[in-house]
Amino acid sequence: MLELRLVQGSLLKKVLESVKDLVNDANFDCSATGFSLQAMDSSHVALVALLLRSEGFEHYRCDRNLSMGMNLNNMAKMLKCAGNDDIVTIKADDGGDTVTFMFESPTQDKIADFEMKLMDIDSEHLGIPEAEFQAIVRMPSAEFARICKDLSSIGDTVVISVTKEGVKFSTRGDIGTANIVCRQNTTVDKPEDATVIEMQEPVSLTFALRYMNSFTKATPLSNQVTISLSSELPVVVEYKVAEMGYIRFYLAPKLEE
Amino acid sequence: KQKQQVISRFFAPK
Repeated sequence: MLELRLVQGSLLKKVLESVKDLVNDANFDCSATGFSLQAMDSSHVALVALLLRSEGFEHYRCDRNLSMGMNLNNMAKMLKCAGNDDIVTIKADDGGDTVTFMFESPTQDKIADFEMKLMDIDSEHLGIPEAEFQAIVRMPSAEFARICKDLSSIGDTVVISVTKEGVKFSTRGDIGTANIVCRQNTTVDKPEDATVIEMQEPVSLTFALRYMNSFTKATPLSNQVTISLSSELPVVVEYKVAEMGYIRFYLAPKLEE
Repeated sequence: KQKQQVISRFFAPK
């Protein structure tokens, strides 16, 4: 038996909106630790890892580890029917073939339940080792989204370079080139407006903008995004999910031939 | 010319 009650149901809505275009079907894993997902996009270039820790739920009951295969587009359709202020409860029976999403309005005057069919999905979990990164950039998520969107109108790939000068996002295309440099800026009124660059060594990597733009669909989840870079490793683009967890996107770099 | 790498090049199955 599984019963997870999330008072801030809008978080789950936002999570689904941020992954549904990247991944079609995925297994949600439920354990004492929390509600999690690890899945790759269909071309195996990007990987998404989500964790919502059990402590973040108002009520968290998971009698035994459960893996629930879901079509993320269908799940997103159902969660779209929840109000932004609704409390969302996820319920499933052990060995059952459905999951129920219950939506309660804050005043308890409207209660809806949506039952969705589960699916069998063959998926293997990849081991993601703890890595030391050459550079970690923390910046406003809206700024990062704006940069990815702007650059994708010029080119298909972005070169992200971190040096002492700051972080540079560059692209080139048929019509020309573009370079956007963001410097460290911690003298801001609000901490969410800060740009912080921790660099061990300069690093420069090339990525497909199509994926980066897809990751920025998670922007509504968090004011800040963390971009962790190391040569010869996928970039990690991380958005915190309130106080309860994170959504991390891993993207394999392009290789100069 | 650039070649897109895949995730499995970096992370092995558990």
